[in-house]
Amino acid sequence: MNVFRLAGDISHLLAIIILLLKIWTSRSCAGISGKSQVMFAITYTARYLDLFTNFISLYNSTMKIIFLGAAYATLYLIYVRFKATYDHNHDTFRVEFLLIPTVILSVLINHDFSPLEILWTFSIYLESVAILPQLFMVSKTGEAESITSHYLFALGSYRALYIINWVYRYYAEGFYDLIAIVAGVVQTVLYCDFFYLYITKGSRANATEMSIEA
Amino acid sequence: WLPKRKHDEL
Repeated sequence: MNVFRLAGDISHLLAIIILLLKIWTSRSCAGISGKSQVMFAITYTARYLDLFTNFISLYNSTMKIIFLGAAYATLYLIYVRFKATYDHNHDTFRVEFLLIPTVILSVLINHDFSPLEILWTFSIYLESVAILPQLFMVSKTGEAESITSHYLFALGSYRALYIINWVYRYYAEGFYDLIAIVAGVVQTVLYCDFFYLYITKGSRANATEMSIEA
Repeated sequence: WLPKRKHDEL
């Protein structure tokens, strides 16, 4: 464990908590892409199947349980509890365009052709594009509530911090995982446009709401 | 062909 990965995990945890709080306190999931949240739930389910077979540390197992629980709690809030506020009309990204290529790629490029490893690889590829429906929805509605933009900033920062962690681990431990690194870079690059708008939001006139041009 | 490895990251 290093400080960059710890900061990344905390940023990830913060993002998930911000999202849960936003939906719970505003009793609405307006502006939130249910499709992205489904992708994240699939991602963590496919990645954490080793929860019971491969004990790394108490921290690792605890975080896996938290991320899984929060992912499904978010799905429950969106599709059951506050279903009436779910914005079907703007959450229209064709997720099959994400699922099919990532499944094919995980079968073709992986570390080991075993079920668990292919599922892990699939989760890495899927996570890198899982935010697209959300970013697409924000660009379609033309704006995001400030709390949603904080959620996206924390979520985007998590994998950016992981990239620093991988640089550190390469020099400190000679460890590198090309699949995670390439997917992590893609994932972070997808947020660049958003990061720019989020950071310059303060200097743009009447930027009360986050507006992302289509 | 890519090294096998135990995944210790989240």
